[in-house]
Amino acid sequence: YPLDGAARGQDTSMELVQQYLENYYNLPKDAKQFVRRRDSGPVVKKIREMQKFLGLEVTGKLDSDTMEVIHKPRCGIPDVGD
Amino acid sequence: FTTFPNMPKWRKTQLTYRIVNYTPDLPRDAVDSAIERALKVWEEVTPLTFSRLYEGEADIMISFAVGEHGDFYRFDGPGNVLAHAYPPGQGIYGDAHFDDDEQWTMETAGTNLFLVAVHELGHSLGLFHSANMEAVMYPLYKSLTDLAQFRLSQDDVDGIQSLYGSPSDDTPVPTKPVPPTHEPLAMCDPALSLDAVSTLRGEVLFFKDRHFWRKSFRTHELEFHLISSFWPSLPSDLDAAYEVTSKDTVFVFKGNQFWGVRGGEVQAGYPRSIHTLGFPPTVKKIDAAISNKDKKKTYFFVEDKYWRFDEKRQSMEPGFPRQIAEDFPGVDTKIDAVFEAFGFYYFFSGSSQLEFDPNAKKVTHILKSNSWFNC
Repeated sequence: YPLDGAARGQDTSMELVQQYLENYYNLPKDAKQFVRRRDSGPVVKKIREMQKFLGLEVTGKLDSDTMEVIHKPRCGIPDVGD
Repeated sequence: FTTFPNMPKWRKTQLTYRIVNYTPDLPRDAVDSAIERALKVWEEVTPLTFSRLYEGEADIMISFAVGEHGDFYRFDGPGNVLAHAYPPGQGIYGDAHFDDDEQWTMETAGTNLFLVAVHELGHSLGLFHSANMEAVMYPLYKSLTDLAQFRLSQDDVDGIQSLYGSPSDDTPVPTKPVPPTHEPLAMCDPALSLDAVSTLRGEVLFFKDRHFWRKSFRTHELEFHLISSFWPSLPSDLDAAYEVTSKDTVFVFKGNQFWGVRGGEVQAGYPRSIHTLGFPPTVKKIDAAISNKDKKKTYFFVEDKYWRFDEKRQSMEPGFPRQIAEDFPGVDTKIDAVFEAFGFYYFFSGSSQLEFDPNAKKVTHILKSNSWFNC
């Protein structure tokens, strides 16, 4: 069924967060599960890792500061290496 | 700071770079200047040196691209990813790619090419991202309110020196604004030579490398500045400069290009080729120039000859070039710079300066090039 605006918007930003964590913090690419896994251990761990690296308050949650930073222009190279 | 996994670094200190293509957002010379200045930032704190190639494979290949551009990391349109670069190594490694869906600028508005280039070239040299928000290697783009104040943070310096060491063991590495090397000590060095000299609205500008001194005859004050702090798009290491007072414009020359500068603004439509002034293709650069406001003539000095340009007709005069020594007796060495003051022409050649009386047609004094610096 068509997602309502808020849900669709939320989905888009979830996609952006997922891409961000995959691109820059080595989150394993596992598209289907992300939205359900958002509160799961590995994802929270990656959110915390990102918040720590970028100098944000480490909450493990996608608070407004974190979402704002994710939209900021940046370099395309990962922040943690593999 | 961090380095890439397995710490890739260049095994040599003389590196080459090539600007493969250009963005339509900026004049080519502005891109050249931004890249040159970005490399110089890293050069100043390491033993590394960078020389430019214009064809073939260089260690660091710099290019602009949009979307999919031949590597596995497509660009994403305006915003978000601005650029990326690869760690030291062969082929694509060491290269830096800039997303041409960004609006590249030389100012603080838009995305400043110089700032992003310093970051990306840090990657090309082996630095990974830094969690230090003051570091140039911090992943998020941060503009500056005053580009002239740009400095590497200690974190950046520690990072790059962990890979390559410092320029030389006994040279303390600048991590905060340090007066450039031409500060008073070098300024009064009797061996000092100059790149170009021009008047500007009653003052005199003495250009040297990336800086210039600004002398006011009214207050006798002497200021010292980065060229880029006044005119970010002008190159350093200039060849010549002169003022046409009737146009309130200083013309600045480097290589086969020149710029028109009015006050703090580089005029639109520059750089232009020096050959648009009427020089033959054999002339690749000029050494010095001066414009006589009374006669409305501009003199261009190239090696042992000079041309005369008619400012009214805006064309080079027939019967030139002529030998400098014939019409300026006693001025028989290669000239670095020249300007006019108090009715005299002052010709600079290395550490010497010849005061020439154009009426008596003779050299009246021989001075040191830095005689104007109240040493």
